[in-house]
Amino acid sequence: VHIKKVEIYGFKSFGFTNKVINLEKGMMCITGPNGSGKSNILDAIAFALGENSPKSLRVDKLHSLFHDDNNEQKRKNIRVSVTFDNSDRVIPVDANSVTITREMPFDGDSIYYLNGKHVSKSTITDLLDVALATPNRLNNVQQGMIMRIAELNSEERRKILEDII
Amino acid sequence: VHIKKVEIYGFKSFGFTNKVINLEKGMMCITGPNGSGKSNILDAIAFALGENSPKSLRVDKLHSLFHDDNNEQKRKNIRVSVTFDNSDRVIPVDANSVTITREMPFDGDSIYYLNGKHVSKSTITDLLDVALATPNRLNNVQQGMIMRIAELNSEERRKILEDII
Amino acid sequence: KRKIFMESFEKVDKDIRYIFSTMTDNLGSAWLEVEDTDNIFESGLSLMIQFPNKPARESTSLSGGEKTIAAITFLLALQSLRSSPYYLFDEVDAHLDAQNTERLLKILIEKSKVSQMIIVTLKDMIASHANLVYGVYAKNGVSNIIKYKSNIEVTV
Amino acid sequence: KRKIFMESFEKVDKDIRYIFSTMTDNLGSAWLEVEDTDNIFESGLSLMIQFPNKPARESTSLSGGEKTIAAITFLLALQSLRSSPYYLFDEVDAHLDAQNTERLLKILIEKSKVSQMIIVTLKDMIASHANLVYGVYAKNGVSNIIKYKSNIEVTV
Ligand SMILES: Nc1ncnc2c1ncn2[C@@H]1O[C@H](COP(=O)(O)OP(=O)(O)OP(=O)(O)O)[C@@H](O)[C@H]1O
Ligand SMILES: Nc1ncnc2c1ncn2[C@@H]1O[C@H](COP(=O)(O)OP(=O)(O)OP(=O)(O)O)[C@@H](O)[C@H]1O
Ligand SMILES: [Mg+2]
Ligand SMILES: [Mg+2]
Repeated sequence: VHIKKVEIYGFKSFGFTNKVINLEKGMMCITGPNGSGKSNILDAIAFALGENSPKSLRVDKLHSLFHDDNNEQKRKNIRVSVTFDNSDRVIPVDANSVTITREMPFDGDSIYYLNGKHVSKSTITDLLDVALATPNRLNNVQQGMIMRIAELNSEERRKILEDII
Repeated sequence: VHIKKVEIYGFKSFGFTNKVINLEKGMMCITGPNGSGKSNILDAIAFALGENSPKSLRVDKLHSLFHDDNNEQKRKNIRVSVTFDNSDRVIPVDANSVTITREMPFDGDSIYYLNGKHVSKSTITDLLDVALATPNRLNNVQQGMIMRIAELNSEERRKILEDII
Repeated sequence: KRKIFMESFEKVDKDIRYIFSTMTDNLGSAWLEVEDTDNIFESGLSLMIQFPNKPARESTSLSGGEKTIAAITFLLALQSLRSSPYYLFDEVDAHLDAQNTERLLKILIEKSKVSQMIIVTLKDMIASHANLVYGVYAKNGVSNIIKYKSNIEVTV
Repeated sequence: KRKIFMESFEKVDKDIRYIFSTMTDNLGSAWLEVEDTDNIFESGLSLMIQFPNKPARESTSLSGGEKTIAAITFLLALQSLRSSPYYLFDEVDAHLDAQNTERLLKILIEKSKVSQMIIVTLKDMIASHANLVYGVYAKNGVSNIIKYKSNIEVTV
């Protein structure tokens, strides 16, 4: 299982046109000048997979996730999809590819879709948990945070091992 | 007023031979591979000028500041001196150069010297305060901390201004 | 409980040794130590790191760049317990010199055979070894994406 | 008390505008705003930043590299209130791309005429513009220092 596609619409610096990123197995790199939108792509992936804390998404409140370049468009929804290659069936869904979509209206709760079908958030998080694909601080190291991992004290390290077991 | 010399003996990765760094006005750069001792030089300057918090000196306890390569030498003292060019008399001492030396014995309190004369720590901190030369988080930005300055919230920014006034 | 913990500890310790010596061409070594084997669940785990030609030290007293290498070693070693299908790394190479960037590259390439690595970097050395590179740029405040095939010299 | 605060505020605001437009060749602008002028001491100060060809934003919602530039601007602007004789900057350029490294360099050179700048960096672009460069290296776990004259190409 790996991420084979990410689609971003209206999320942060990504405007209200659908942007598609096709990925493969192995090592993928994202590069570009400061302020171009690199970290926002990682935020979009975490967002689609259920991350709901403004701090983890690097905003003051969830409303700030809406692309802010054009205010009248605020009524448009944010939509981010992450498609996994599931030919090894690590995600317990009987399909070669699994697409998780999160849509957030400006004035309501997020709606989640699994391969196009409306499902609850807990369905998504349960599936991701089984596949160990839920974004967390051990598989998603944000900008500047690598030093914090190195500065964990010995107790915190033990607790990380205990949590995993 | 500027720093024209730093002498380091027994502090962290600097062994028990006196290392001297002559500096000038303007922009001074320190470069070199990872783990060579660059940040330790900045720590040494902060240490000599009175910094006493282990966390700010990036150690668990002050004893860890002793160069640890050779245990039997532990009985040697740490000694760091910072010499300022004081021809503009910004530091209220009537001398063209002001040398502040901090010596730390393995099992006792630090001893401070001002141009070779034994003085109390508060004499040193008072002089530095007048010259605005006390190391603090606004003139000494440690590795990885620049992001934290940018992430100050608006209240913290106001408090910084209030403190300075 | 103690038995399960120690089995997991052994696995992670073994992987830490392997990863760090791979990164340093067998010149360095790293390992995990239980601080107090009689009170495992009240004490902690020390991550010991020895860079080539240097004494062994606990990872918290290393330099900034050395700490980055230690952290990557620990994170990827946890894979032996819980293998994540993907890793998102955002400029983890920021404080690395050329030698340690190369060490990082070596282990990322090796581990990318097991888990997908999605790496944000400003360094050509890393980007030029990727299977695929995406360039991102902003125009009028909106982000756009362009795909490069791999092994193309990417100027940032 | 309010009068003194506002005088200081004006000074810092003026310097923020100057520093940021110097760094961006007058293409960008930055300024300080009092959130609530009726309740100065209960509200905060917003640092507004507008990079060239981008909308103005509060500094906390910028990218990592943009935040570095914003932080440097704020720190150096405080000099107009309280001018420190020296600055110690440890790899503040770590997350900057080439363009922003150049902007940082520009303001460091200018402000180094007023205060001494002691800069740890791994980037040649910065080191090669210094008045003086020290190289540090470790041998058998002990740090040594060697002095280069300035404007020599320093490879790290
Ligand atoms: N809601 C939003 N609408 C529009 N732009 C936004 C929004 N939120 C953040 N931005 C902008 O998105 C831009 C890109 O941010 P991002 O953090 O992804 O940059 P980056 O490519 O990671 O840069 P760096 O190399 O500096 O880390 C920033 O300029 C930021 O101000
Ligand atoms: N008490 C000590 N005795 C000997 N060595 C020490 C001591 N404390 C720290 N060190 C070592 O000093 C070395 C240099 O540390 P320092 O943080 O100055 O490196 P640096 O040049 O800033 O590297 P980087 O580019 O990675 O930030 C490290 O390898 C560290 O383990
Ligand atoms: Mg970023
Ligand atoms: Mg350092």
